Amino acid sequence: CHRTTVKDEL
Amino acid sequence: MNIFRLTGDLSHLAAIIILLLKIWKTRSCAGISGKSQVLFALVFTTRYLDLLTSFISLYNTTMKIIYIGCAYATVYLIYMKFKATYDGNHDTFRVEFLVVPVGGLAFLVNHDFSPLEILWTFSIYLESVAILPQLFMISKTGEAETITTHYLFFLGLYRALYLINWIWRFYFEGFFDMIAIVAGVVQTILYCDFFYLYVTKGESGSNKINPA
Repeated sequence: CHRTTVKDEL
Repeated sequence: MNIFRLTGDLSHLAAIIILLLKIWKTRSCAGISGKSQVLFALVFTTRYLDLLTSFISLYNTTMKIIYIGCAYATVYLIYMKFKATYDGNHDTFRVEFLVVPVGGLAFLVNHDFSPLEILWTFSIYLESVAILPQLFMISKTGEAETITTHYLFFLGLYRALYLINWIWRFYFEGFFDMIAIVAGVVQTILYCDFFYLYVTKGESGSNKINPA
């Protein structure tokens, strides 16, 4: 898996 | 947002505020590793650069600004305002042994080879080990004040709650971020020994934790 995840965590 | 993440964030906030208030009220930063606090300031700075590029929620933005603000306030209190009380002789962990390998790893293992993503990855890896100078200092002096142990407890609890949050999100949202999870597991493991001491020594009525 080589994809940018959504950074909705702190 | 689930209850584990929310309580995790609040636990993280509690840890940061406890440390800041302790230093402010006692006018002293004795027993606190300035190096760990500088690393945490670096962690927040490199992770929350996305404040400038994307908006997620008011909650998200507010918490990020509070975390960054408190981190720099703590560093300011230790190295400027209450510098005379800073126990630099015992804060001897070599941070370059953390920052350099972590920087290299962030370059090698990341989701996307872009500046913001590499800095985010760097912050995740660095956070997992940023407490080591503090734990090293406690092992060196042989004791930690009660408030300092509360600080460490909430800081460890925060990442442990995030682990449950990630299990929750995997089952209910199909969401998982391998980099965050692996680093989060490492981070939580580093606190395990401390958790054990916190619980056992806490019950014995002693107000000091002696890791030896």
